Amino acid sequence: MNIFRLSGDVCHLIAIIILFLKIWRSKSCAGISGKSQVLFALVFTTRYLDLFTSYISAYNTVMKVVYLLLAYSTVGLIFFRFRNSYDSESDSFRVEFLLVPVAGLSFLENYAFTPLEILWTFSIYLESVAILPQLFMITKTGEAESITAHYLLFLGLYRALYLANWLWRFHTEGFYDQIAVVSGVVQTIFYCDFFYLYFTRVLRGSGKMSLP
Amino acid sequence: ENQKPQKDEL
Repeated sequence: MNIFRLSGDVCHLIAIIILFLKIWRSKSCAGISGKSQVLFALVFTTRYLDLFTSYISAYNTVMKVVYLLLAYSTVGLIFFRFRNSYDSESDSFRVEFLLVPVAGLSFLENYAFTPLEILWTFSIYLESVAILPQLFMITKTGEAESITAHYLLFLGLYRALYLANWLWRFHTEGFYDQIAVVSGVVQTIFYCDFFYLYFTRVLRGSGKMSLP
Repeated sequence: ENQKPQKDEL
């Protein structure tokens, strides 16, 4: 555990909590892509199956359980409790275009051809593209509330910090997880355009972030 | 098969 990894995990947690509280307090999930949230719940589910097979640390177990609980609670808020506010018209990204290639790739390129390994690989690949329905929705509606932008900022920070973590681990331990690193780089690239918009519009302007 | 690293990250 290093400072980049720890702050990355904390940013990830903050992002998930920001989103959950936003929906809970405003009693609305307007502007939020339910599809992205279902994909993230699927990411956590398929990756954390090792909760049942291997123990790493109390920190690891607690964080996994918290991520899972929050992910499913958020999905529950969007599709059940506050489903009247769910904007399914704008959330029109075709997720099969992500799921099919990601599933195919996880069968082709993995560390071992076993069910758990393939599901873990699937989760890594899926996480790298799971935010696309949300970014697509923002592009389609042309704007995002600043709180949604804060959520995306913390998710992006989490990714960037994990890149720093991998650089650090490679230099100090010689640790190198090829699948995670390559997917992580791809995932972080998706946030670059958003980072630019965040710093030029949300921080300088007020309220909503509009796309050109 | 590729070499399998320890999966201690979240």
